[in-house]
Amino acid sequence: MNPDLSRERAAASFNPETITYVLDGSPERTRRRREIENLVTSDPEFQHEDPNFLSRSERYELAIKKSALMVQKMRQHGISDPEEIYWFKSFVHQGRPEPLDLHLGMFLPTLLNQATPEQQDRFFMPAWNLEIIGTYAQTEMGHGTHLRGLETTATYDPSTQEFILNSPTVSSLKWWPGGLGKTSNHAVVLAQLYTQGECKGLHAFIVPIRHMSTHEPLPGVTVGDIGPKFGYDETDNGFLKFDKFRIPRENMLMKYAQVEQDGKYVKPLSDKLTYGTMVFIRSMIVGDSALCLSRACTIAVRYSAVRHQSEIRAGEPEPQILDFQTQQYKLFPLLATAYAFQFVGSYMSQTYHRITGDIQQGNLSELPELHALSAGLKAFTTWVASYGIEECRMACGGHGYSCSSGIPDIYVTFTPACTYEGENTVMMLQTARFLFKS
Amino acid sequence: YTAALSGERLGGMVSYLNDVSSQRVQAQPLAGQSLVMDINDLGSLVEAYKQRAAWLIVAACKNVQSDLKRGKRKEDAWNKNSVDLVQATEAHCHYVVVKLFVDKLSEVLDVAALRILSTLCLLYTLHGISRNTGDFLQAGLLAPVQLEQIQQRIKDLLVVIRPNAVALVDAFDYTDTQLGGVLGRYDGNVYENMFEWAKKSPLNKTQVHASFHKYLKPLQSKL
Repeated sequence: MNPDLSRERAAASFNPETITYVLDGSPERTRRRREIENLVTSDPEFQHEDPNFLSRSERYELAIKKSALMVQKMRQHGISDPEEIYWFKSFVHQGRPEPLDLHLGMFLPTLLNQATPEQQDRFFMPAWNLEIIGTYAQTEMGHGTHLRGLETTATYDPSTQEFILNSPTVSSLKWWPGGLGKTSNHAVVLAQLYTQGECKGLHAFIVPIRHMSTHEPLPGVTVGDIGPKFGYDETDNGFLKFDKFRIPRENMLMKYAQVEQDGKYVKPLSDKLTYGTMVFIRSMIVGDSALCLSRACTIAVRYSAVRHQSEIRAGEPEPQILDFQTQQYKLFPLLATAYAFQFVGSYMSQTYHRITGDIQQGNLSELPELHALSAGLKAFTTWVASYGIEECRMACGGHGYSCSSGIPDIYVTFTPACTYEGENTVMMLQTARFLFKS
Repeated sequence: YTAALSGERLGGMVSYLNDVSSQRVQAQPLAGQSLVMDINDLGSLVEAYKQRAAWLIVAACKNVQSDLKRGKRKEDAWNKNSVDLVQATEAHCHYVVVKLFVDKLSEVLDVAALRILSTLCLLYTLHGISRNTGDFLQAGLLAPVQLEQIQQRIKDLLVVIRPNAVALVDAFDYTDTQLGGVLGRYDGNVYENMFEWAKKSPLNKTQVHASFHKYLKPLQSKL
């Protein structure tokens, strides 16, 4: 053990374990989280070369291999609690994205929340067993956060009782969804629904895009990878184009809104029912803000205790960088922020789970405020965390720029959270609308 | 804001807007007065963040409404004031984060842990004020003389946190694998491991890279 770090730990006025229990919520959850982490770190099948040494294609292949292993191992270990699944997944992929992210995080939950029992019978088990691998295709090349601007259409043909999916312009191509390029054979597609000559707004459809056995794209579907990005090398963010592609009427998710065989539209009880998924995703992102900023702070603070540099008193050995007030002023407010966001993340998660019960009983009264608050906090925390991670990187001097620091990977993997799931300024204005109405 | 003005009782994180209808939030409060008596009192600091948020929300909403009264279309009035609206929302979120941090402290039972987390909470709160002094001064929540006190207090808190900084990051409980690098290793043996890490770089698979014979050697012979 580095002597500087030993001295630091001996000088602390508290036992870190007590705060770990606060962050986890209880000693029992700390024990269980560590137990699940050990299942991964002690498993030789999960060990591999540092991804920083791999090409993009190799990183994608490694992620696919680990995802496949992850699904099998989770079943072997009997891990089914959603939070434990999240832990296991993040230990396997070490905070990096993976091609099954949207299958597990969006496709399956959408089936659970928006599919009828009949549709669940048809799609859920094949999706659970990965015969169906799905993604969630909402964003388009030319449209995104403003959902009413999406161009993809789904027109109902009563003569054949089918929906015709079409990408009317090049800007309407679905663009960005993770796992769409090479991995998925199905997608939940968000499209403007037309029936009996009227547009009924955005609805969700389960759409096959690749042949189940050969994995070749189906006729009328053009699908592929959108190309290299700042990060997210492990994920095949993809594009998807429909040329009058037909799907059965029963592939429209009809728990809330329906289209009957003759084309008659039955509208949902409330347009706020899809708020729940958005609130869930945004509270997860708030948690990610805390997680990534905490990791960057861990690296920067420990290295600042190890690294000696310059001079405070002439003639004396180089002091630890952490003894410089300027270094403390860079890092300690960020450390305080990381703790603040950890508590915000757990508050959002607890509040969402509390309100989910109310939603299922049809009580949507608290949903508008949580929907607005989650949008604002998603924007607020991701902006601050993204800036803070870069501050931590620079606080490590030249070595912060080396991939050996780990911080470049944390930054490129986290910073898109400022734009995906709703661009931050738009999110702030969405919350402002609620504050104005309040 | 609109609902509060019409007398509706609000709940949740926006309940402070109920004060708007009773005019306890003024757009330009009396200069020189200060809401915060003791800059170490987290309770009054949370109140200051709340008043700051309310003050910015009232100011932004009044701008929108005055444009509406001047006949501007709703969308144009909204767009023309969206910078103020975003700042107001950021202040609201900042208040929520500070409030949740302070609330969390009441759940911490271990005395030593509570002491250091309270220090972090105070640092987060005062640092946030020091980065947004204009709002707090304009809203009359702080007196100018207090800004210097806050800046000094922040520096004092850095000294308190210094001996606890490594333990505070240890408490996050991330393994070296999760940190994804060697710089933040738990054992601090950075330089040895950085050297080992570099030796495994793909470029080091051969002592002489193929490009030397392919391009440099031929070039040297021509020059």
